[in-house]
Amino acid sequence: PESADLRALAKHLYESYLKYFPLTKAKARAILSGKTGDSAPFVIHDMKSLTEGEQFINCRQMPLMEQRPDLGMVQESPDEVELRFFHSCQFRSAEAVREVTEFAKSIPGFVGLDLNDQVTLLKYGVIEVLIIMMAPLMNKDGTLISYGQIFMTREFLKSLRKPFCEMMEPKFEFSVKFNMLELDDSDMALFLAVIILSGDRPGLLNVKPIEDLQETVLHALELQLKMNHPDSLQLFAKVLQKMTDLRQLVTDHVHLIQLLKKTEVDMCLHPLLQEIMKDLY
Amino acid sequence: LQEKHKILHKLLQNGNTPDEV
Repeated sequence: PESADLRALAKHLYESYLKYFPLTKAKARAILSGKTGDSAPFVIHDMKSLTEGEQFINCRQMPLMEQRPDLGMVQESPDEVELRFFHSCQFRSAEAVREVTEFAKSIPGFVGLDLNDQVTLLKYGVIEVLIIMMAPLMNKDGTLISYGQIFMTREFLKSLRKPFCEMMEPKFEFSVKFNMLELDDSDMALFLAVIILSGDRPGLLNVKPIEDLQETVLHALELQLKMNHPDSLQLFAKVLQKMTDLRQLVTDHVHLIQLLKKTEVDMCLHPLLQEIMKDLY
Repeated sequence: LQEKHKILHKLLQNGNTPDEV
């Protein structure tokens, strides 16, 4: 009976995951391997294709384009293009935070926690979740962006000026290793819930109910991995070890953003991201 | 904490999008 409950929990979280996250790993891997049958993603590999890619999308992810329909005719400096791209990334990240929040609320017991603790769990967990969710979109050569409509090359991201060029490379290094574990979307759903329900986040008021919830999800994840990957030895332990790498990645990411805030006069950080990163690490 | 995280708090309460907030 206990196993049945854990399987039901896994099924519930997988359904929530599919409901709130539009680009699944299955879909992303199909796009990356050219098996979708649709047209291939637009490839951004230099400044020119970046501008063309923005015009290719020309929709809600690009609010600045809508405000400036003359952009196609204006010769912009690479600095301006980089900064605008960074703003678009922020806009998408804020939307992703909303998706993660909805997923967190669907974890059984989460909305019953102290509201302050719900805020803390999201504040500290959401960037870790976003980094994990980036992994399926990446391969060693680049990453899908804009819901899989665009593929941006790793080399192009490395060619941006400092510190923009330093932002994605650690995520590529992490993702290439993480993808070797070959988790699927149903495994990912449970792992994301485990990350969100971390009882050691600073400032939590009532740790016990969070740890209890996490323990149940951990059991569900362990069972899921045994059933879904019977030949992958110690997979559960290997997955959990990734949580240590994640914390370091987030710490470095937040420091880079803080550096950007100091060095880029034209940079404004999305208010939701500001709220999350303020006094984070 | 909720005071310092008004947008997160609002997302948790009613799920408005960041832009609506």
